Amino acid sequence: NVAHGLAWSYYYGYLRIVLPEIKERIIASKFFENCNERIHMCKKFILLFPESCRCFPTLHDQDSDISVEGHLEPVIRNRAGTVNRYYRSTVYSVKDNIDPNKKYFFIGEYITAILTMFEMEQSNLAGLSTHDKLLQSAQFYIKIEDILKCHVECNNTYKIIYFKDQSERGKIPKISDIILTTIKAEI
Amino acid sequence: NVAHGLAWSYYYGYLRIVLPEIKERIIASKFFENCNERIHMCKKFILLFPESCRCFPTLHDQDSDISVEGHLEPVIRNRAGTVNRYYRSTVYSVKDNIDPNKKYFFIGEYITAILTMFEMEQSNLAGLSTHDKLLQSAQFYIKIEDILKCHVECNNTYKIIYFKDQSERGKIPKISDIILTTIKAEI
Ligand SMILES: Nc1nc(=O)c2ncn([C@@H]3O[C@@H]4COP(=O)(O)O[C@H]5[C@@H](O)[C@H](n6cnc7c(N)ncnc76)O[C@@H]5COP(=O)(O)O[C@@H]3[C@@H]4O)c2[nH]1
Repeated sequence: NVAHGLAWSYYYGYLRIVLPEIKERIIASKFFENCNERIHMCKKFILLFPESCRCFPTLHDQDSDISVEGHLEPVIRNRAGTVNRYYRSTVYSVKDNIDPNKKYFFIGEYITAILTMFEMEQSNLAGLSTHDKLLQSAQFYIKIEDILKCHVECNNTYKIIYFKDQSERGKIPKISDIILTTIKAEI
Repeated sequence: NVAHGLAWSYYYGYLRIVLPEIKERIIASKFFENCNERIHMCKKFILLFPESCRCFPTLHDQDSDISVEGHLEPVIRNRAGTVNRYYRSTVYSVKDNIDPNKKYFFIGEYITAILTMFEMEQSNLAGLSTHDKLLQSAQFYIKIEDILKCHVECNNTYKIIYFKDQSERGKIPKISDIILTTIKAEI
């Protein structure tokens, strides 16, 4: 049951470390300082969950309408023998799809833990069929939401965006649109 | 089956990224430049595997005879939406237990993935009993060695040190001694 362990690993090894202080880190950033009527910044961590578990190296690689802007100040922790391990959060921006003068900054990334399931499916050695991967992917989604609900320090700090990136009719959703919808609902 | 997913995650998300170039990064470091008859540097990545899966924040926290010396140049990758994610390797040193004028530098850390199993056992929510954790811990050890044997680019780049950190007679092994034995066998 791959999903169970990966969900707990993702919570203990990452979300518990970066989510609780994310609002403060956003508000303290130079990006937030630059906000005005035309420039908004989303105060929640946007976590992308493609159904196939396929995670591109950067969001720009999946959708060129998403631009890389920089990083928040990193979270730095001693963990499991790594002294001063860096946890970096990438700041992206996307233009409004209605008013091109409007821009939205957001902290975003894919759910790194699911990339393992994609890579296991791609490898011949790991023994994870596409069918199993999709089952485990759904299990992971249920599990991680369960875990996060039980930990109040993470409440209201994130938005998980689950999306079908494998379209049977050849039309893949544009993640900039999906993210814009989410950000506007938040702001 | 928590161990299976964690082992693949640890390989795809970490070892595959940091092990292949570890010798070159060690040789390129200022620590290696300073080596002489009295100062040696181990050219393999030392990965500590405590049986209980309990990983201290730093190795110095488990054994004060191990000193923190610094870091290698980090590996930097775009991964799953994090732009320029840092992978840092900590450089430690330990004095010879026979000749105190001799010193050994090494790259070392605990196996991060097993810390998740320790934290799951400690939490009431994750449903991992101590008995299950010890079973999964053994499974992880078998699995990660299996995985690494199948990937030639990782050959001869690491040493996994599995040790019983829970002693029934109250005597916990001194990890500096265990590490010294391993390093001297390598050099
Ligand atoms: N020592 C060490 N140094 C590192 O830089 C490092 N990076 C990863 N790992 C370990 O490798 C394995 C695979 O990593 P992956 O990124 O897929 O999962 C990670 C990832 O989904 C998420 N995560 C952790 N750190 C970050 C980070 N800096 N940015 C984004 N996601 C992260 O949380 C999961 C668990 O992390 P750890 O529990 O720290 O251990 C990981 C894991 O066992 C590391 N181990």
